[in-house]
Amino acid sequence: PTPPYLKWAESLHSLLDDQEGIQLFRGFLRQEGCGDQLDFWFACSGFRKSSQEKRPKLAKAIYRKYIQDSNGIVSRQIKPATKSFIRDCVVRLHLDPAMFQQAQTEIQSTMEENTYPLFLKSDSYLEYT
Amino acid sequence: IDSEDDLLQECISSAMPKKK
Repeated sequence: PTPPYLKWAESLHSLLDDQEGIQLFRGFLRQEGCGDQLDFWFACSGFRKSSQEKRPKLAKAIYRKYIQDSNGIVSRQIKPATKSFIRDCVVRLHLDPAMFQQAQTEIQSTMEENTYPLFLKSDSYLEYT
Repeated sequence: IDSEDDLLQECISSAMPKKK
């Protein structure tokens, strides 16, 4: 069978589907000051699955931590229109499970184009393999 | 604030793949 670390190089999704891969990628992102990218990505997935009772508090928490501060790494990588959309949803309590979908896609593209290829060339990954 | 952080952490963990 293919060893997990070779699968990680196939696609970002293969990497994010493996606990050990996530751990290594997260360590790399933290070194680069981009750890929030990954946490935000998982928070968006978790939000979709969250219960209706938790959604209002959770939407606010995600908004405050990653989007409100325009200097934050996640906030800088999301389009202004997407940020206003989320802000509107939070303010009006229009809490659709998919309200972070677009932002998640944008962060995912950033990882795919930028931090994920860097990770595959990084010492952390090469040492692991 | 603490409980908000806990909620976020719980949400992030819930989306991670389970151990295989």
